[in-house]
Amino acid sequence: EPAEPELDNEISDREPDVGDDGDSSSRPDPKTLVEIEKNLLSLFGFPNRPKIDRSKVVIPEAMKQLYAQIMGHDLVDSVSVPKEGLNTRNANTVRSFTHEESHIDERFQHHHRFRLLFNVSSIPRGEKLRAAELTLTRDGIARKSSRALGRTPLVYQVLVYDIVRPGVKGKRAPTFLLVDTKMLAINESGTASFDVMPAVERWLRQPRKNHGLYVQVTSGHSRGPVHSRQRRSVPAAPVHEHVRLRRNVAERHDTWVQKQPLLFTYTDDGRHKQRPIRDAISSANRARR
Amino acid sequence: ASAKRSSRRKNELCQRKPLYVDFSDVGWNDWIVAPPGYEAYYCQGDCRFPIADHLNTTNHAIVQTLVNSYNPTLAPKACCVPTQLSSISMLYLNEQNKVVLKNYQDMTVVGCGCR
Repeated sequence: EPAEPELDNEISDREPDVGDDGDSSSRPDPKTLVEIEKNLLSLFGFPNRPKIDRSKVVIPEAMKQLYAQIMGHDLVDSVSVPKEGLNTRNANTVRSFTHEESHIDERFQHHHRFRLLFNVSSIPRGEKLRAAELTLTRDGIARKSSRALGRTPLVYQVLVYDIVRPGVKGKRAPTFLLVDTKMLAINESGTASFDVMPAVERWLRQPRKNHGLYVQVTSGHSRGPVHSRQRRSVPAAPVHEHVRLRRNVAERHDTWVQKQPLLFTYTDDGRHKQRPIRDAISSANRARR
Repeated sequence: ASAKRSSRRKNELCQRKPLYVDFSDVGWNDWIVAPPGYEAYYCQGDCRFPIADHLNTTNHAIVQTLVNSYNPTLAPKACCVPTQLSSISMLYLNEQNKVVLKNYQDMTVVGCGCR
């Protein structure tokens, strides 16, 4: 393989005078190099080197930010992912998933409700789920003036359901289980996070019964009580433009990929040793002590 | 010169040395998004009596080094090994083209000592 001749350089000392006599005969034979790579891949938990087409994969900005956050973290021994608002203690792996498009998407004509399907089958069976969150991007309205908003509601509600059993047209209504809900302000931008751990836990337990998440956006009102009938009504146009559930027809693919809904799973692969809390102190504290 | 350098190295006290693992050298940068490589470090050097405080030694290593300094045939010197390690994070793509962020324990040497 083309990479093999370079493999011994990679794991050798940087200082040329230590153990490097410049003699190519000291290099390991190809069999040993294959063995070295196998061992390294096993260390990272891979059976083989993954074959990836990078042009098709977009790295979510949130993953890059989380990586930067972990790299800047002061905990020397900890492998836990620091994520505010989620119980990610002992979770050492984060996976991101995007919606799997299908013909079912066409059934949702309006932007205020949508079914999101995430294929979580790539999560190894041995890994323990610690947390799962759905993130939705909000944009559009924040840039508009309050006059432009007119009489649209200032807050709206987003409800996230686990589709326990899909409906059959004219025969059976679908069965939903509400997993999380949030009131969002229309003048705010950024992402909104929803705890969907019960749904992902169920999908991992019953992979065939993963019918996705049903997300519904309903209008709310901050200026006094709202009749239940009003609450259920289809929201005014800017509200469903605010929270992004699906791609607009005119929207460019590269713009949409950074705004699309994402599912993040936080798992524990069990490969790390549990250490007493006293060991997981910061390097700064250790130096001071 | 080489022999002189080699002899000097043999007498160096136990300490941390640089070791960089570059993922692009093995062509792994197509699936490992970040980091491009990482500082692994290694420990090398001599554990001589008396062992300095910063070498984070154990009582047993002190006794072993003491016995060795008295008569090297009775016991070898204590070993220069990593005594503190830290984890690294890796952002990569798996076989299903999913983006994964994983923390790996004990990947970087933070401190070396005599054990």
